Amino acid sequence: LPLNGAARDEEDSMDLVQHYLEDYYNLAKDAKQFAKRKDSSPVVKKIQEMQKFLGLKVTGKLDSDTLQVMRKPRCGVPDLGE
Amino acid sequence: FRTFPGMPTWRKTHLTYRIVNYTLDLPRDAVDSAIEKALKVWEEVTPLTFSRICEGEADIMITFAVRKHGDFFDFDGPGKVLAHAYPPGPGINGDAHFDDDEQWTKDTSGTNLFLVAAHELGHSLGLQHSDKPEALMYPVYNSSTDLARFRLSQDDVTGIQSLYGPPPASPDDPVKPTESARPQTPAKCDPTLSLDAVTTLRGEILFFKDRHFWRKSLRTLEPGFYLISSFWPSLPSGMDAAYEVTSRDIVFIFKGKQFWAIRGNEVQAGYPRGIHILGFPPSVKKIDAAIFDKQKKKTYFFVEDKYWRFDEKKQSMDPGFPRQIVEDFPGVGPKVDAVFEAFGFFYFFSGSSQLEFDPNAKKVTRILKSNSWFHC
Repeated sequence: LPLNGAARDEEDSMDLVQHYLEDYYNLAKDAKQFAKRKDSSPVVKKIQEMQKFLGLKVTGKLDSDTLQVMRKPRCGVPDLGE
Repeated sequence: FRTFPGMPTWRKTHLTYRIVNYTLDLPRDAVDSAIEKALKVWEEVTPLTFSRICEGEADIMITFAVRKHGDFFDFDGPGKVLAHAYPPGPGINGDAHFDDDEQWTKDTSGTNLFLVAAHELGHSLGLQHSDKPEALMYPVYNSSTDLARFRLSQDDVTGIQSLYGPPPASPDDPVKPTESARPQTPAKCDPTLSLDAVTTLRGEILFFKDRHFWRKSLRTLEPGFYLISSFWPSLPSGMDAAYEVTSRDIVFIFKGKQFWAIRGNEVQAGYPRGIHILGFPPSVKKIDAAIFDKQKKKTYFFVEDKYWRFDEKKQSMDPGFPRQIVEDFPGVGPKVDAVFEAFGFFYFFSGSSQLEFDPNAKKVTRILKSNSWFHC
């Protein structure tokens, strides 16, 4: 069934974040269901790492400022090395 | 700034580049010119030089491509990823790829090719992404960049010079006068160098000049050279005076009728404040120099040919001031640009001269050049 608007937006954001963290912050590809996990999850830590690197407020949460920066065009080289 | 793992760099200073194909968004000469200009950005701050070849394998191969294009990182259509590039090395390394699903433009109405190329070529030379939003090497494209005033940030310059060093100085190059109001980058060994302000900070000495400062540790011979804005973005350039209250781990910075307080690289909240709250009369429009006497817990403020004494414990001006500088600091003045304390001596700067003053003996013990601390 088609998702309603709000649910679709949220799902799109989750996809964006997952791919963003995988592509630029070396998040393991099998880190699923990341949005529902506790603060200690590797995904939350990656979000915090990304927020710190991009000069955003470090919350570990996907606030609107964070999503806004992630939607901006950028260079494809990962931000952090292995 | 960051470099790639293993710090790959080019082992030669002359590099070749080739524009393998062109986008249809721009005339060819506009692409050529954007790439040339982007290379020049890095050429100006390093010993590196670039020449273009039109066939064969160049160190830096520049291509426009869409979606899958023969490497491990496919492009993704319009928006999101604009380009990518590889660190120095043979083969694909050093190469820069631009997503031709973007709308490449000369201005910022679309995606500006020069800005993206300058960033990607930074990768081609060995710089990873910077976490400084003002840096060219910050990963997110900034469409509000002022192209007419484009310049590398201090972070970019420090980064690339950590890999290749600064450009070689040529004694044959005449110093060109500029009509711009922007001050020239000061040369530390210029015999006519004068300084705006000098202060200690956590055991180091900071020498301020226009938009820059030299940071000198007593453990190292060569001072570092930085933009003031790269450490304290809200501080003014061309400051008048600075002094450190070591017991409070605070440096006060003065410009005109205002002053700021910094602790390390943080400007303290509640500043700038007006200098008159310190007890100066309204006739004082600026402070020339200031120094904190650790022994007496007093700060001396020098204004024209007079000085005031401020009690840091009472947080008030001592009565009986101002006094003539020459009366209590014989041999100094009548006017000073900057002053700081080291090894129990006060070092007064005036124009290109520096006086070492012994506050106990109350006499000048040495006359030096203003840049005597810079290992010229």
